[in-house]
Amino acid sequence: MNVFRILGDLSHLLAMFLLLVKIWRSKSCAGISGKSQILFALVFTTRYLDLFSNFISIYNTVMKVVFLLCAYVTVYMIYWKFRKTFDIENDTFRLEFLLVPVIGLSFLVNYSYTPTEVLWTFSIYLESVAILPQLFMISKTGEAETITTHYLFFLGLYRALYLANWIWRYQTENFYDQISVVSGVVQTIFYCDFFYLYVTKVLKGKKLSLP
Amino acid sequence: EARFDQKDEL
Repeated sequence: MNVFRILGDLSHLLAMFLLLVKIWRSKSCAGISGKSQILFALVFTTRYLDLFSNFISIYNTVMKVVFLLCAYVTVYMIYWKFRKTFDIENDTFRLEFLLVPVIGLSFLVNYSYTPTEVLWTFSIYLESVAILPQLFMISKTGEAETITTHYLFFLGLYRALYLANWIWRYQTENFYDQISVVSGVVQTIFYCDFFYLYVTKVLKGKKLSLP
Repeated sequence: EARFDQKDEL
């Protein structure tokens, strides 16, 4: 466990908390893509199937449980508790455009043809594109609440910090994982445009709105 | 080397 990894995990955790705080405080999930949140719940579910079969550390187990809980509570908030505030007309990204290639790729490029390994690979590929419905929604409405932009910033920062973690692990442990690294790079690239807007607008006190 | 038994990352 290096500093990039722990900061990455904390950044991921903070992102999920920020989203729940936004929904809970405003009693509204306006501007949040329910589709992206369903994809993230699916990502954690398919990745953490080893939760009961493969013990790694207390830290690992606790974080997995917290991530799963946050993901499911968020979906519950959007589709049940505050569903009247859910902006369903703007959450129109076609999920099959993501799911079909991701399912295909996870069967084609994986480390072994076992159900858990294929599902783990699926979760890695899916995570790299799961934010697209959310980014699509923002580009469609042309704006995002400031707290939503903080959420996206920390969610992007998490994968960027994982890239630093992988470079560190390659140098110190000679450990690398091609599937995670390639997907992580793709995932981080999707946030670059947003990072630019975050730094040039939100950090200067302006609301994120697109021309 | 694939990582089957060492999925320590989240």
